[in-house]
Amino acid sequence: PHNEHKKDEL
Amino acid sequence: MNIFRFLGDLSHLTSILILIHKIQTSRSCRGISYKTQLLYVIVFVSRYLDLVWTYVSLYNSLMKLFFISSSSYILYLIKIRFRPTLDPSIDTFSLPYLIIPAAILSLIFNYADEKAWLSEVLWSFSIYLESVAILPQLFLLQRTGEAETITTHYLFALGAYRALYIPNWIYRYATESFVDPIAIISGLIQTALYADFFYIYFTKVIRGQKFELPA
Repeated sequence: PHNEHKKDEL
Repeated sequence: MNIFRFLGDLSHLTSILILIHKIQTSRSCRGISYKTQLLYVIVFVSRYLDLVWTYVSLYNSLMKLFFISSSSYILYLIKIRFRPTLDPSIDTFSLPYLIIPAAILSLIFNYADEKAWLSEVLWSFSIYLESVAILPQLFLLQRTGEAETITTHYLFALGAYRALYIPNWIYRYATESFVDPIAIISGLIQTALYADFFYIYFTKVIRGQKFELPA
């Protein structure tokens, strides 16, 4: 789950 | 997206516009560390190249494009357009001291899995490098002992961006149970590096005085 939504931050 | 992160991103964007404005109106990059700006290009390219294969939102993609292109443009302004105004003799911080540890840390601490190794290592490398990328600039400031007011506004907006990400992480922890230890620890360190600068900015620049470091 971690990898899935961390990339939304700049 | 929450208000803290949005304001942080806006602050980041503003800082870059202030810097471009400063260089163009004064037709000089005096007081600006080329090395810090070079590090930001490395940071943005290594982190935002995922723009090509990852889509989060239009906002996200546009911001990534903006950060890559504007930081490259700043490098062009400093290194080519206004090169004669560059004074390398005061911009002496050694880049390998920052790049090599960031590279080693990213190989040890990252979110890589079987599916994504390189992109995850690059991502954590960019986070570690960003947390210390301001050091050559602060070092330059320390050496000259003073700064033009516009340069301090640039630094303040840049520091405020990272500071605003802290309430963003607290908010995300509370509402989404989302925790990103790599981003949070690096972000806290990055913000802490601005402590001295913030202190002088609030006690002097905000009151209309010149930014001068105590002797």
